[in-house]
Amino acid sequence: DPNMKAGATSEGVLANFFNSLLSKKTGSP
Amino acid sequence: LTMLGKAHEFFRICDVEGKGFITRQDMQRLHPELPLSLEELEKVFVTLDADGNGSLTPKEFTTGFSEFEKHVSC
Repeated sequence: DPNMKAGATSEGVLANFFNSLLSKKTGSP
Repeated sequence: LTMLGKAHEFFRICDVEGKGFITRQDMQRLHPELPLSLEELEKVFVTLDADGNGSLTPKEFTTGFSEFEKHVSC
């Protein structure tokens, strides 16, 4: 299902984004 | 920090000018600071911008962040 795939990709990108912000905040890579 | 506190802190990181909302341009300004491509940042913006009006409110941002937290804690 292409819609499910798109949803999963967005989730992955969001997770990446928030994880990066978390790292930025804590100063760890 | 609570989930809300963290979401607000991240919102402030993105809202560099303190406008009270985040635009696509604000998001792209994060590009040198975050290990995400411009395309990925655009995708993050579109995903978080639930009403599609081109700006992210603290509420939209917090909703997106809480979804992420839920996913992580599962």
